[in-house]
Amino acid sequence: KRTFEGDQVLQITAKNEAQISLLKELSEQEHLGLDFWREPIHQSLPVDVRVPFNSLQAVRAFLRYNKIHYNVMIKDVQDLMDAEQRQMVKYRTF
Amino acid sequence: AKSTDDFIYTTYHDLNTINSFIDMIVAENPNMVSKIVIGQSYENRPLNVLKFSTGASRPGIWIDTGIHSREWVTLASGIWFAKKIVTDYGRDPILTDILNNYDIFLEIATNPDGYEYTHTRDRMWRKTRKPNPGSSCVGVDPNRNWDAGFGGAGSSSSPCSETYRGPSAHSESEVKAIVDFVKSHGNIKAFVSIHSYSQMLLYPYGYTSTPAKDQAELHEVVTKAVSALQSLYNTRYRYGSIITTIYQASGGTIDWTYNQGIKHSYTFELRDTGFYGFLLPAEQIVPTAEETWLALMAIMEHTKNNPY
Repeated sequence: KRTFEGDQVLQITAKNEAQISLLKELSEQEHLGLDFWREPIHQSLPVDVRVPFNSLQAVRAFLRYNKIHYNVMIKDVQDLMDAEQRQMVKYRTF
Repeated sequence: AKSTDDFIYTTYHDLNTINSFIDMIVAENPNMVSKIVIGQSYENRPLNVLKFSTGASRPGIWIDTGIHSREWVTLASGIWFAKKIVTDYGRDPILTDILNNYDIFLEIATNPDGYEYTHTRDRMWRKTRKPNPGSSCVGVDPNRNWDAGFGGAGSSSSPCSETYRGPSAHSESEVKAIVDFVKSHGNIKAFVSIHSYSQMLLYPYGYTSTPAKDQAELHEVVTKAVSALQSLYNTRYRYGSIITTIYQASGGTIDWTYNQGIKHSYTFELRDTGFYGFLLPAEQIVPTAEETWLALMAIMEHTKNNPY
């Protein structure tokens, strides 16, 4: 089963179309393994991206360097998935 | 659960439990609910559709959930909708009038292979599970595989992409089954495909910026529907055509259904309110289903009151 320890979901707010273009370039870096939950489309829509743990440092550096604002929407994806599983098991037991 | 009364709607369920629920609600309501198997998935799972009907030869309203398998809250909402329909018929005058004039078809697990895979192997899986010849990447995006602007901008030709359109239109059995059902039924008057997340209610088109010929009416309907939805928990929704509200997306479900003449073709993107994305906690299932139901009722009532 695939696990997601340390993966984070960043919620990115682009302030202009130039930053959207930078995010689209970032989405094409397949080696980073990014999973865009909400694609970079236009600046009025938030961008949510799941970043594998190993790519976090590079992605954060990229965003900081380009002054692209973001916050951490999910600190550890696996934690949320584990909570989801626990909840399901609890009800199944019940 | 021994019955749909003690079924637990406040948690996510695996595919077996969903199919057991489907059989239970049919057994409990033999005069109104039946199960139609419209085809098989790639891994040969039945594509089960619940039919709610109180008379013969009625026009139909279609609702599907779970076409993108990681969007768990949509399937959980579909289960809740099924119970809501059988509970409210005969009690809610508007729903009773709708069901006295229209059949409702509800496909809860529209991508069963993908959904099973999210429970057993990869919670983040979105596509179907058919292997792609010549590629190590599996699956097609079933919301890019329809014969509506197929292959255009807004879908990918790469099997490794999450928006891979597939080798040809309707190549995916999960999509072809719905295509065949809609064509054979021939009298579907509303088609609603439910996704998550980002809180939007959308109408055609996604593959072209040409406005739909019924744009004015569709916009009036989604305005009403979103107002009803927001009245419950004030969940903020955007609404409009796919291409103006989000982006260009080709080969999409409701573009195809609209081009088949099904005027009331809509796509929902259910909540997350910005904190959990696809991992929406189970305690938000029922509030999400309740608010979405108000919008669905607005769409179904408009369809009934404005026959075409």
